[in-house]
Amino acid sequence: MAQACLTQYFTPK
Amino acid sequence: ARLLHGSIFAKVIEGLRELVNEATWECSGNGITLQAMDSSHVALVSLVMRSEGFESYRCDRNMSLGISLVSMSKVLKTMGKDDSLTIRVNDDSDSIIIAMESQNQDKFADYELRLMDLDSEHLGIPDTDYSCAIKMPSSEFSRICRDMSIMGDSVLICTTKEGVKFSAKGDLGQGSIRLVQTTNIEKEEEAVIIEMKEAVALTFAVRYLSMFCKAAPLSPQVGLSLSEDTPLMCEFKIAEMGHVRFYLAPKIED
Repeated sequence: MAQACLTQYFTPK
Repeated sequence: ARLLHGSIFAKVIEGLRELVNEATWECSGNGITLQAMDSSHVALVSLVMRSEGFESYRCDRNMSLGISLVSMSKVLKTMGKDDSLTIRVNDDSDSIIIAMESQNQDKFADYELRLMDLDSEHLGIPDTDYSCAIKMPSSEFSRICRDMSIMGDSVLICTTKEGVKFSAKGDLGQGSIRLVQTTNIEKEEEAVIIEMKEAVALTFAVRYLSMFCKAAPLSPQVGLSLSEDTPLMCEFKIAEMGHVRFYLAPKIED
C-alpha cells in the first residue's frame, strides 16, 4: 500500500 | 502567557516535538495556535491554546514566533513538576523568555531562547462530518499502537457498530485487537464510545500513530475520527484550554 500525502486532501493556503 | 501548572506546556511540547522539530507559534489576543506538518507532509499537528485557559495572558499585537521545539523541550526539562511558567516576548525582540517559578516562590529560573525565521506553510483543513468518531482511553490507544507495531508497520482500523478492530501483519505473521463498545459507562474516561454513521476501514502507518501518542499525557481520553479516503483526526484535549489535533493521511492501494 502506498502512503498518501496530506496535500492530496488539504489545500495549501 | 502564564500557566500555574507549567507541566501542561511541557506536555504539549513533548507531544509535538517528535513530529515537528520547529514550528511557528501564532500569538493573538485569542490565544496561541500552531499548525505544522512533518517533513514528508504525511502528518500535521494543529494546536489551540485559548487565552482564557492561561492564568494570565496579554498580547498587544499579533506575533508569529518561530520556535525550535527541540530547544524548548530541553529548557522545559529543567522545570520543576509544580513550577508555574511564564512565557514572554518583548516587542521587536528576537528571543522568547521562559520564566519558571517554584511553587513556594523560592526559586526563579529564567531562560532566553533565540527565535527562528521559519516560512510557515499553512493548510486549509476542511470541516469534516466524519463517518465514525471513537472516544477511548489515551493509555489504551498508546498500548494498542505499541502492540500492533510489533506485528507490522501499518495498522488497519475497522469499525463496526459492535466495536473497533486494529490489525497489523508483517513478516512475523499478524495480530489484531478488538475493542467492544462500553455498555454500562461508570467512568467516562475509561469507556470506549463509538459514534458511527457508517463503517470504515482505513490503513495508517503505525509510526505516526505512535508519535501522536506522545501527547497522551495531556488527556485521559483520545478522540479518533475517521471517514473513508480521508485523513484520520486524532485529538487530545487540553483541559479548559484547547486541544492538540493530529491529522494523518491514510495508506492507499497502489
